[in-house]
Amino acid sequence: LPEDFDWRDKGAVGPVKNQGSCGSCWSFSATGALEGAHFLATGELVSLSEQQLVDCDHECDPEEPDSCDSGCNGGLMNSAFEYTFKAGGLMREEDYPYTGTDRGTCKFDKNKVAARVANFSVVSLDEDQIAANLVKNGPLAVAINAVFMQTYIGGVSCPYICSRRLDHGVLLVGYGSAGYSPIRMKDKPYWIIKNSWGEKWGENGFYKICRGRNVCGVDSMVSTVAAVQTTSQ
Amino acid sequence: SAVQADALNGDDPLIREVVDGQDASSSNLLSAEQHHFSLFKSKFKKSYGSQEEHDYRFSVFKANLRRAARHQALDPTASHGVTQFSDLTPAEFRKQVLGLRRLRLPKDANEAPILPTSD
Repeated sequence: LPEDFDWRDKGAVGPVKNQGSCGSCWSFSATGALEGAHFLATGELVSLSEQQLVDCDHECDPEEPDSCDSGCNGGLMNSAFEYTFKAGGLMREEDYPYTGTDRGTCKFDKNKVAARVANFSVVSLDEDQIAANLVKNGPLAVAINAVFMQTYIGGVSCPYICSRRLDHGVLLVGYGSAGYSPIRMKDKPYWIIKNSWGEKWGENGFYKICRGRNVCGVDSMVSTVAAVQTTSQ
Repeated sequence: SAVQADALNGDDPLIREVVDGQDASSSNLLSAEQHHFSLFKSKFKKSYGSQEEHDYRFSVFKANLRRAARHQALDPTASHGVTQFSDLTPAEFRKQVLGLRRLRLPKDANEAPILPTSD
């Protein structure tokens, strides 16, 4: 594995988006992963529609039928991949733009699919496996506890104590080996996370969190997705 | 308590604005907080519908300044301070911008194959 790796340098990560006042982080995490997978499959970076997931994806947990993807009220990245696989794909952002509300009806047009899911899987808790899957398969959908993110401005976040109760969906796009920690007087390896709270938040919309001990549960729910080659229409 | 100045004006990450709670009079502290709140409203283009709402958001903002200082103490390798969410209570923050459904992966979820990492 390379010591440092960043999909942003390789063109697999689009501009930071803003979910607004809507609990649709899960849809941004899922589209980000599929955008990266589609880039690897086709060489083309296409911005995909979160609104399609918000409006049309009501996929439920097979073991808990009452727990379903529910627009601004929350969802799960794996369920979003399942929906996308079943529906036939996701449309482009420009064809189905984000509104930040879930009061609209589903306007999915199968003739305008821009990216399709070939398969998806969960990655083991092991940090080397997470890094290997990131390098091999593209950006990964991950869940995290976001309590420290409300006040985060920059640097490598490495809280002494952080709950691992997952409440936010984000996108893992890379890692670094040398985030300097002035307090601990040493370099700290970190994950690079793309968030969906706009470019004014964090480090131009990105978050760095230290690697090594599943801080804030960042290693707990990691999903990789593969895209099929699609000719957009 | 300490407040990151860069959080407030977005300019110099090396300057830390410190408010000494022991020496400062309560009116000075209130004035400093009001100043931070004005900068926050201007930077993030916030406006409130009524004076009552404004005062409530100011009280939430002050609580979040203290919260940011606690986060800074617990997370010294990052910078914590004022963000676009500084006028939201933790519950409002969770409700408005977080949205991960309770996790319970199905037993038949595909597991990614183990990849070689040594070479």
